[in-house]
Amino acid sequence: VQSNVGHTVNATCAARELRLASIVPEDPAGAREQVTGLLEQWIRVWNESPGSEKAYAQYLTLLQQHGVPRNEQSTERFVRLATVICVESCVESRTAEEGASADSLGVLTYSVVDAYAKLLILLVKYAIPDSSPSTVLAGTPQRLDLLNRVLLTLTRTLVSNYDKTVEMDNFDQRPYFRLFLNLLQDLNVPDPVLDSSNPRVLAAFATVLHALQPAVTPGFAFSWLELVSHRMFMPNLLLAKNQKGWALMHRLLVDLFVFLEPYLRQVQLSDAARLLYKGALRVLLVLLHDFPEFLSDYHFSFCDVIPSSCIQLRNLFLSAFPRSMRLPDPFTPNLKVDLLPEISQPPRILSNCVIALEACALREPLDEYLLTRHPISFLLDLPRKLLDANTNNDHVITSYNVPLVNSLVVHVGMTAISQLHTKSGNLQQPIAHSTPMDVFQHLMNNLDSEGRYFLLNAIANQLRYPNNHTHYFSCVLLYLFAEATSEYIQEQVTRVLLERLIVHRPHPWGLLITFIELIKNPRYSFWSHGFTHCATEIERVFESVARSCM
Amino acid sequence: LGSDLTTLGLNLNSSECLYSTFASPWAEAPITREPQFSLPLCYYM
Amino acid sequence: DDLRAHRAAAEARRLAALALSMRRAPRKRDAERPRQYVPRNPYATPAAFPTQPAAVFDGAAVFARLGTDTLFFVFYYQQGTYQQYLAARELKKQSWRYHKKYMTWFQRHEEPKATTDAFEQGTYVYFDYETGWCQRIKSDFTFEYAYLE
Repeated sequence: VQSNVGHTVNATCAARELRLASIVPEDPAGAREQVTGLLEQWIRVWNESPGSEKAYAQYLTLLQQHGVPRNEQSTERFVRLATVICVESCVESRTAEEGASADSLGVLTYSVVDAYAKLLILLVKYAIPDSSPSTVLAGTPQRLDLLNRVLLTLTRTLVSNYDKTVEMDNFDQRPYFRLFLNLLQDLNVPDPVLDSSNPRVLAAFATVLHALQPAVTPGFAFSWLELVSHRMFMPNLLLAKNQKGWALMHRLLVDLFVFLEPYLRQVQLSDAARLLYKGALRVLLVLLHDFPEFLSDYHFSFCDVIPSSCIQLRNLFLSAFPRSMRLPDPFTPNLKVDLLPEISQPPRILSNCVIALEACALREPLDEYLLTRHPISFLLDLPRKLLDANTNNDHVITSYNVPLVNSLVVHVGMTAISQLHTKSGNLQQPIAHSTPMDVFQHLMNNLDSEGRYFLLNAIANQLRYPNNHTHYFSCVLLYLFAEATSEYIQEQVTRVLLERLIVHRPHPWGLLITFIELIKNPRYSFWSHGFTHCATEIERVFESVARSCM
Repeated sequence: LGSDLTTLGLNLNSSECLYSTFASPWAEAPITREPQFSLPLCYYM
Repeated sequence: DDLRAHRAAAEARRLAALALSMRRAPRKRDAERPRQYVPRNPYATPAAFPTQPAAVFDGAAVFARLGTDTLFFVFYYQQGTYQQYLAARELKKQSWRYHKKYMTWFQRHEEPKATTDAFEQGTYVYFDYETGWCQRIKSDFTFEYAYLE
């Protein structure tokens, strides 16, 4: 379910699953001492003959004698205990930081963790039985399976340690951060052993990071965002062939905003939540600059998890447009938007836009109505169907199911566009007196202010770069303004546009185009409305926005 | 009103990709172009 | 009320954990690989001696102008660093090839007498880093490609 509640439920389930899986059977007596001995031997090999494949091969043979990696249980036990031992050793290495404040965390030494990471790399790359360097690629499926098992064990070990220590403020995320970062860096460099399966290596890390999402382990959140956005991970995920990694990155970004959502909506950000949000903005700016298509293709589902009060954040997603496109300057005098070639092209949307409609069993009756304009009862009853006591932490956020409103608007719009194409082959046809417009107008006139606000927001969320959705929904918004049955509704349409324009940049191209048309085109006689002069500061805001628009 | 995103330490007008010098979500400035390199294990003596 | 109290407590724990994560957020040094080769027993050199390579050595261009002796020095005595990576790259450009088993750089002295899919045979120059720190000739050497880095 694309709603925040849905995502939160998923996160809670994931947390519970992970914690249940972290419960491991009792280890045999002496297991920890044995693993400690093996680790000490490895550290000697690593320090005294680094790079010696002979020494490595001998050590891997020794591990195989202990059932690693052949025997799943021995491997899980070895990795789990070795991780605990190395993390403990790293945390004990903490030294005070010169001149730091009392509660500083001190400086950790990572030589043990780094050596251990190299051992895990070696294990994953070369320890698959009967695979000599010459058959190296033959072992790839087993390697990936081993990599997944190692990463899963690391994750469970982290969660188990987390649960024991976070309440006493004792959980130190840094050794785990270092361990995952080492693995990320070493397993994502071009390499004949794993390179052929690089997307699957990335997927393995994406799965781990999804399992450790902030809603599951908030005490690991800052490391988590740094790993997700790391230059050896996020770009590789988004540059993987055929965009195989996009869905994984999308899921991780949704995980982040599902966690931040309650804090952003309440606009009461703790220092930590504010810093995490600031970090999220930096990551989004990198995505907007380097991978705008990723943000724009998933804009719909991102708008679902961003509180409607986060206007600049939402604008950031909606401002993304394909790098191949050159946007005409919205302030060009007499810009003929409807002559732009791009506006007849549909935008690429990778989110599933109908999932909320289907979850509420509204899609079929809606399609039926859009096709036949029957039964009229469907339309009359629609405002009530959009209500849904969407609560979180037992105070009601809104009485509307916002994802459902978003889904309805986009689906009706897409149907309208295809109907227009069927009739005349282009969008120039008047959009008035069409069934889709009936739906929009009926909702405009029968929803209360709050419901109408979410409806207008859902429409304004489609005002992006030049494409046929932007064009259609821009016409819809202006038509609803012109045909509004009361000045109050016109004021609300204006308010929805204005609140998106007065925030800091970026501003979506389609939003600017629509507002300029509204204030310039005499058909809307915008300046004659009382609300444009209702107070001096409002008048000033309008004039400043108008000036920047002109 | 949001914040001025040009003050977050990223060169948004850069013609180059930002990700290769993206230090971290907490860094106020990009890293100096730390080279991405990897040394095969056999180079370690 | 119990549910409300439970949720409030859970929320407080989440925020406390997030605050802990912020306090212990990774810093630059937690993410940096040891950039320099850190000698275990550093020789006490006068303060005038640089302890870090000059920035000029961060660029590949300067390596094209270094002699092979220097390239081998950087390769064998600046291990794990970007300089080692650049030195190896420059040696390859100069037709040296690294043998993984002998951990030694070889260069063809003349066209190989025999070449198959698995190896080539002939006379090679190699850099003896262990005993003589010099280049030596090795005739009738078989370079198995399985050991070619």
